[in-house]
Amino acid sequence: LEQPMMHDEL
Amino acid sequence: MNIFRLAGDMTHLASVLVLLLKIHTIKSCAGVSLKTQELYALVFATRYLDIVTDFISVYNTVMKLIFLGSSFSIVWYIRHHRVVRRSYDKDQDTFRHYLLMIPCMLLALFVHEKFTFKEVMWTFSLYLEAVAILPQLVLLQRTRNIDNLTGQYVFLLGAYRGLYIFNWIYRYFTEPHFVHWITWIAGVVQTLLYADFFYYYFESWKNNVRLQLPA
Repeated sequence: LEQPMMHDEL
Repeated sequence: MNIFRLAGDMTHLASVLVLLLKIHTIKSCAGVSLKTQELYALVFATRYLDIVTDFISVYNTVMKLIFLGSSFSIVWYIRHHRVVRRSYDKDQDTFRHYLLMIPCMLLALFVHEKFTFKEVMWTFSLYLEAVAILPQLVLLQRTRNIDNLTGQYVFLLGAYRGLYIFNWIYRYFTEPHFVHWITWIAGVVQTLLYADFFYYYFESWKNNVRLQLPA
């Protein structure tokens, strides 16, 4: 997974 | 997107709107800490560096633009607006922000998940957001009578943080995940800072008296 999960949060 | 995350974002949005409403319509920023607002502007500027490099969703981009735009315009209003700036409690709002910024930057340089510019900045923004409310809480404590809008602003900000914790718990059980200790710990610390405020907020609400924090 390239995009760690927290980075889609504000 | 789960319900806690959406509710958290909407509460965050509501807090910003309440503050803008106070500043824009009442033309007053009494009881609002410029230091905290400047720290938030820095938080968003350093966290949303990915706005130009990564596309997540329209929702994500729009919200980022709103938080960036609102935080910088609030700072502008308090510093430069002809009428608003006169209501600023400059003598009371004396918290020195570099006392928060420097330790957060050092911590981000040493404790991060990846040593890249974007990642260190993102981590810095998490640490800084965790403590950015402190100048505002100190100012509230010094203010004899806290007006309703300022009280609601801080309450909504605290609620937003609380909802994000529920969001992480939910995501932890429903999504393939990494454990993001940095985000979790910074988030929990940030929420705990509101505990005292919440206590007095509910007390004043229950007893139907004006909110006042003990010195």
